[in-house]
Amino acid sequence: MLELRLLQGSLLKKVLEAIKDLVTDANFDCSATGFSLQAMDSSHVALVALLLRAEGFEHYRCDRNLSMGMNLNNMSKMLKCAGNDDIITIKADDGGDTVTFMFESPNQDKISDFEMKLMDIDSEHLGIPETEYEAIIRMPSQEFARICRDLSTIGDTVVISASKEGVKFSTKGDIGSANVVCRQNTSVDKPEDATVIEIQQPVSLTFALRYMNSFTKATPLSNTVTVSMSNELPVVVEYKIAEMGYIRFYLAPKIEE
Amino acid sequence: DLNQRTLADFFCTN
Repeated sequence: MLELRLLQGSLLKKVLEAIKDLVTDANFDCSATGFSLQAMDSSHVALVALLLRAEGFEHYRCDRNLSMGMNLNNMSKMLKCAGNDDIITIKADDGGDTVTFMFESPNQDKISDFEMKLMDIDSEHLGIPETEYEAIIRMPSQEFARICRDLSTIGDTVVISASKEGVKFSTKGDIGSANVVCRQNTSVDKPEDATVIEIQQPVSLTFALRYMNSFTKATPLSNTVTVSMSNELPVVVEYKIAEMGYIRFYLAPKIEE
Repeated sequence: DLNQRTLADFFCTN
């Protein structure tokens, strides 16, 4: 028996919007720790890891570990039927082949339940080692989204170069080239507006912009984004989900033959 | 030329 009651149902709606274009089908894993997911895109270039900790739910009952295969497009269709202020409860029976999403309006005058068919998904689970990254950049998530969107109108790939001086995003295309440099800036009114660059050593990596743009669909989940890089390793783009956990995107770099 | 790597080049399968 599984029953997870999330007061801020809009968080789950935003999570689905953030990942449904990257991943078609995924297993949601439920354990005493929380509600989580790890899934790769079809080309195995990008991976999303989601964690919503048990403590973040108003009620969290998970009698035994459960893995539920869901089509994310269908799940998104169902969650779009929940109001932004609704409380969302996820319910499933052990060994059942459906999951139920229950939506309660804030003043309890409307209660809906949507039952969705589960599916069997063979998913590869990758072991991601704990890594000390050589460059960690924290910046406003909207600024990061803006840069990725702007550069993708010029080129297909972005070179992200981080040094003590700042972080440079560069692209080249048929019509020309572009560079955006962000310097560390901590003299801001609100901490979420700061750009903070922690560097152990300079890092420069090249990535496909279409994946970066896809990751920025998580922007509504957090005011800030953290980009962690080491030379010759996948980048991690992390959006913290307040009080609950995180959504992390891993993207393999393009590397010279 | 740059080659797009996959995540399996960096992470191991459980």
